[in-house]
Amino acid sequence: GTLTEDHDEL
Amino acid sequence: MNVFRLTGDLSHLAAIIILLLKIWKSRSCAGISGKSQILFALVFTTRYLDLLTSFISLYNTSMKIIYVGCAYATVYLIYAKFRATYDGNHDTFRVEFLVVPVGGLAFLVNHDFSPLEILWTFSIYLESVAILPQLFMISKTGEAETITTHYLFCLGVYRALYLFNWIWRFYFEGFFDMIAIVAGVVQTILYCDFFYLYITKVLKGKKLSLPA
Repeated sequence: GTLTEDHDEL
Repeated sequence: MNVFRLTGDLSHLAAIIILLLKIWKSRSCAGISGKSQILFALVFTTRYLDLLTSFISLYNTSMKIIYVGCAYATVYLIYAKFRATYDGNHDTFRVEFLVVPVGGLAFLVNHDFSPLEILWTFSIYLESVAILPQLFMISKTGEAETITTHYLFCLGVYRALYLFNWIWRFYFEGFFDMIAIVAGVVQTILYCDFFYLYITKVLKGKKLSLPA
């Protein structure tokens, strides 16, 4: 999937 | 950010504050599983190490600090300040049966075999089962204080709202994280039994008591 490197969710 | 994620975060924050205030005001942690609270402190510690490495937003950073701070404060109140009121005889869930398999799974199924990513994965898997000691304790005591049920309701609703957040993000941003989604579904399913009791009993003014 298009996973962002940084997990931007809490 | 979308409405489901924001209300989810606020519901999570409400749960954390409700519990902390309940223990602080009543000066008692009767009916509260210290083991679950230790697991939540572990979840936040392993998930928010990126506080040291990356800055996403003021909201993100401040919420993470609040979550970690409240989690440790709650553990401190249970195991130190109000230790005398801790009901260890009913808080007997074997958490090693959660931490070890979750730890192993985090090594096997993750997005990237790097320390931070494995710890993040561990925290996602652990969070999905961290409430089990608390639910187990309620089944053993056969009841829960009403304020505790509000805490559990907010805590359960937060991840259910995150499921809608992931649907929203998939549809509008093409973003999805299968690990978080699967763990979130498992986590929400574990609350279903409690949700049923909460809606049919607590919301009707009755006390939550299980057939012991």
